Amino acid sequence: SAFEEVVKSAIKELDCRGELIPVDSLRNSTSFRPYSLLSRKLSSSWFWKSRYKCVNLSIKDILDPNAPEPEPECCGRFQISDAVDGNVQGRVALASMDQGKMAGAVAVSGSRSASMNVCILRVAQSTWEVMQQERHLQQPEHKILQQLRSRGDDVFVVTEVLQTQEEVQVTRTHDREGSGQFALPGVICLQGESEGRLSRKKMVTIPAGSILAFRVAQLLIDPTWDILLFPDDKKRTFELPSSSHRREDGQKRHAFSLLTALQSMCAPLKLLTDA
Amino acid sequence: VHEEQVTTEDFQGLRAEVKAGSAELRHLEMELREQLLRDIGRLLHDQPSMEALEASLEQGLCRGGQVEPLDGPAGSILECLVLPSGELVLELAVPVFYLLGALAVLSETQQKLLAEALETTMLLKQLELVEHILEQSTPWQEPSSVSLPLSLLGNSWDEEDPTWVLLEECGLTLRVDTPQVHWEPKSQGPTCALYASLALLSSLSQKS
Repeated sequence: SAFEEVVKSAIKELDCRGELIPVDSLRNSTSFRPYSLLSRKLSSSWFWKSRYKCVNLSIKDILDPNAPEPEPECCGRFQISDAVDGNVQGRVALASMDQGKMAGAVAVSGSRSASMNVCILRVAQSTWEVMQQERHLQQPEHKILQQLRSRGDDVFVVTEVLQTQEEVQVTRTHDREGSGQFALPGVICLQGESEGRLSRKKMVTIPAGSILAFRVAQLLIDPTWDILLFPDDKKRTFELPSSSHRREDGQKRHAFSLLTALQSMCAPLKLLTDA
Repeated sequence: VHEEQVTTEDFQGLRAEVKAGSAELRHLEMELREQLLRDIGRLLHDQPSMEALEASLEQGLCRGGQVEPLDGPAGSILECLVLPSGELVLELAVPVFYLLGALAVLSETQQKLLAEALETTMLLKQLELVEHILEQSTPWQEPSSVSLPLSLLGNSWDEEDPTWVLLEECGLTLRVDTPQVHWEPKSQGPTCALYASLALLSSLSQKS
């Protein structure tokens, strides 16, 4: 989709290490605000992880006192410019707008260009430390947390987002020969220069404040709460009851029932368990 | 679980896991496989039903095999997987649960494309192409470029091609002029899930 194209391009420019997780649809683009809680169930495979799911809770909903969260810090404003020329080739350029250094739209000979302003909002590490000291888990535990605990799902909190600062109209065009492009406002008329080609356009409006991508940290709960700013696959959000190996890789625990069943079906794998 | 005996994090390991997950599906009666395929096709257009079925199977598998009935395509699939007593048939429930887990990793666009592919003969071709990419991009932890043999590409290898979109949505960068895929380590999860989805759906659609 046009939205996904925009997200992909923005992430490519701003996050070469792949730490930001792209929002997959415009419909979900407001669900991943800073402090939002997400769940992720254990995967039944060793080769992929399940997707993060929004649980429609913020961290303030599970902590006492139930106070508003501190505002996240804006730690970078960027202008992402899209330039398309008459040969139907697209590229994305990036300009930092920090400290008043505002870069203009990229000029490409024989074409028009336009841009989209985005910012990175981040919850500072010191904010987490203060929250962790001053606020405690609500008692009794929030019902949704109880459900996630019983399912053995992990819980994550959004710590950083890439957000649009103003409404943006995006057009995605395809010509008959299959060359595709997406374009921010101002470049649509280029299709007139591509003679002899049939074009199809899709337009989408991305509202201001939409989240394009996010970053998470895992919550640890029991008996107090904490967050893991650096991922650790072996940690689980909820302690496992009646287990002497409480901190063992949760994926193995979940895989147990699946693999036990598979064991009976697939002798060549010779799956063994020590449970 | 003895990890080294379960799997290795490469294509051989994935293939072993998928083979284990799909073994029983190949032995199902044709009629049952066709029924499952039809319902899975409907399910791929119905995200909430897919989630409900996955949750129900998970509960059933983890808690003694008893499941509650569901509506719609999810209910129809569930009926194929339970005994009259309401107890899950593990040999069928596990592969379907595994398939749902793989499908859930894919984007909605990919799910819809797979639903369309079920009605064509594209599945096997797509499976072979994804298999080629996963084999040739080893080690998965490093970026690499993989050439795509023309024999595995459709007539129209471009951005509109369903196979192109399936791969692109995994985070792979594709080239038209010299058919090629640029592999990034972050593509591993979605590409492996796509492979597993195609493999299991292909098992169900085998005519023999």
